[in-house]
This record gives sequence, structure tokens and C-alpha cells, in this order.
Amino acid sequence: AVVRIPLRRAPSIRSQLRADGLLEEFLRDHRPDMFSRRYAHCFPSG
Amino acid sequence: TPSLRLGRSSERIYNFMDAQYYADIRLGTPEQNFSVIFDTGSADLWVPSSYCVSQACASHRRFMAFDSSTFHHDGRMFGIHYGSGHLLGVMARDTLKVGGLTILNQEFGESVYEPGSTFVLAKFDGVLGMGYPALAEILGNPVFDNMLAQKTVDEPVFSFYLSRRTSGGNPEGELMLGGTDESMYIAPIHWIPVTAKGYWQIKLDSVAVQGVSSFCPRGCQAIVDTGTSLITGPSHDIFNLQQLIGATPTNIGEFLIDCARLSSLPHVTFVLGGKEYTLTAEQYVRKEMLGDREMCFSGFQSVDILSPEGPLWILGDVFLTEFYSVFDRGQDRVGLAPA
Repeated sequence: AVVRIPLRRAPSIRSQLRADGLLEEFLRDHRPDMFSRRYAHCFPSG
Repeated sequence: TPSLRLGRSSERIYNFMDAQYYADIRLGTPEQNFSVIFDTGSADLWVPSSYCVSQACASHRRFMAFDSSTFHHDGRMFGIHYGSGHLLGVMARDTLKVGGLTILNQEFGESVYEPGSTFVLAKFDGVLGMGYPALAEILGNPVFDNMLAQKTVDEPVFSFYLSRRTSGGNPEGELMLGGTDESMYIAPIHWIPVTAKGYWQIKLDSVAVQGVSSFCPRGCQAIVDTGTSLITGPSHDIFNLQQLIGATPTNIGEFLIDCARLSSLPHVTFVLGGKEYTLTAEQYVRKEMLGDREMCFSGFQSVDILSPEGPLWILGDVFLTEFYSVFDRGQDRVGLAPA
């Protein structure tokens, strides 16, 4: 049989957090290295 | 001891932060409904268990094994390692229904602990992996392999159409099991052989910005991943690419682009199987409304994943909303065509 599964699209978790003004705090709590990424290019690779 | 194997990179759990496409499946008898991401970047099926103790489970549907007459207890533990911890659970077997298809004795995981709080906000309850068995953490056959073994599909093929339109588009997305939907793409489909049977990994010939071959001059590897939303690549390359498209970093690792300049930004071309797949700025930029302000984010992200065949790029939803994708287990190849 060939079966068609409709997929639904919903706002991503990131969008929800951003809309609630919580994204930065969430990333700080769960992804502190995100902040260091901004300057990663200032260091030699590796 | 849990049958633990390292999952993907620590990016894994956070990539679900951007996941947007999901659909319902039914497990057990009588049927219990769950919404899952159909993820070509993993190969396990897991849903929250009624025994789950995490905050994330409280806000999602949980599988009640004791309610299912077709439930088979397995009891072995499984773990999927994410950056911030382990998703832990217990293996089980039961009848799975996907669309009109019924798969008997499908192995799956009942999660009893979900790390971090990402899943708390998730619109989906669990994940249904569609990668090769080699990628599975849970012992037993992945779902599509069981579909093939139980001959529930005509062709050993499945395909994805993902719409760019926000909710209300019709359809927002479509997974076709056992074939392709010719109304969803502009033929012909171009085929690229799989280079390693774990992810849906293929060779990426080169990446060019505004026609100038800028990255992967000697070729690298890419995985076609419906569970990842952005296009990711090695940090060094992505940093340069962000500069070329005029994206500036924010303090939380995202890259912003001036929405007013989209029409003047360069297009990015991925060469796969000798064919060019080009994304314009309108296509690789993600727009979000913040209050009454529209913000434009780069659809490219740094993810450093090494594979024996070299650094991996990930072609996620940003790419897959433009190109219909066909996954062929019969001939171990990926097909792409303009959606």
C-alpha cells in the first residue's frame, strides 16, 4: 500500500520561547556554550 | 545495564528546539494516540511512559502499557544520550498504526526520564526515527524496517514534502510511505547514492555562494535530516558563510539578517550528485514575528559532527521545504526534486 501521512507544522520551541521573551534565559540555563559561540571565530580553529 | 550507545552530537536535543513537523501514530490495543516527529536522523521510536517522572512527561500523552492487550513486556532499559543528559526508558513491543498501516510487534521505547526541559514545550510527544538500523539505540527493527519485513508497503521507499507556509497552508507537510506523491514535486527526481548506511548520508560535491565555490571544494558529506530544521555545517565554514550572506551574530549564537536586504543577498548552491540545488535568501532565511516586528534569522547553523568520511553537513527543513526528498531503502539512495 502507499500511505499518505499529513504532517502538521507548529511553531517551534525556539519560536515559542522567543515570543515569550524566555529564549535567552532558556539557552543560558541549558546551553551556556551558546554564548561563547559568538566569539568562537576569534580563536584558532580547534 | 541499559543498552546505551552514544546518540548524535550534543546538538541533538536542541535541534528539536526548531522541529516543526509532526503527525499522529497509534500504539497498543485499544489504540493510544501520540504525536511524533518523523525523523530521518535517528532510528528509534519512543514515546513517554505512564511511569515517566520528568516534568516533560506531565505535559504530554503517556503510554499506558497495562491498558494494552497487545503489549509485550521487554524490560530492557535503553538510553539515548543527549547533550544535557540521557533520555532513559524501558523497551517494549506492541502494535503500531501509522496512517492506515498496521505494524505488529513493533519495538519501541517508553521514556521514563526526559532530560532538560526542552521537551516540556514540545508540540510532539515522541520521535519516530526513519534512519538505518545501524543508527538505532533501541534493539530490534526500526519502524520502516518492520514495514518492509511485514510487507505493509509496496515499495521500500518513503518521501517527504514539507511546506514553507506557516499554519493554514494545505497541506503543511506530507510523509508518503511506500512511494512518492508526483503532485508534490517537479520531475525528474535526481538520485544520489547513500555513502554510509546509518543516517541518510550522501556526498556533497561543493557549496557555492553566488556561484563562487566557497566550501567543500573537494567534496564532503551531508545527511538529509527531517529532524533538523536548519542547514548546518562545520563551524569554520558556517562562520564564513554567515559573513558572505551578511548575517551578524547575536549574543545567543543566532545570526540575524536585515530583512530589508533579502533581495540583494547572494544565493547559496549545494551541488549534489553533480546537480545544483540553489536556495535564495528568501528561502534560506527564517522570518519570525516578534510583536509587530519581523525578524530575519539565518537558516545556517554551526554544528561540528565528524564522520569517518569527513565533516558532516546537515540538510534540514530549510533545504527540505524547497526540495521534495525521497528515501529509497531498496537501492540505498536519496532522491531530490524541486518541491
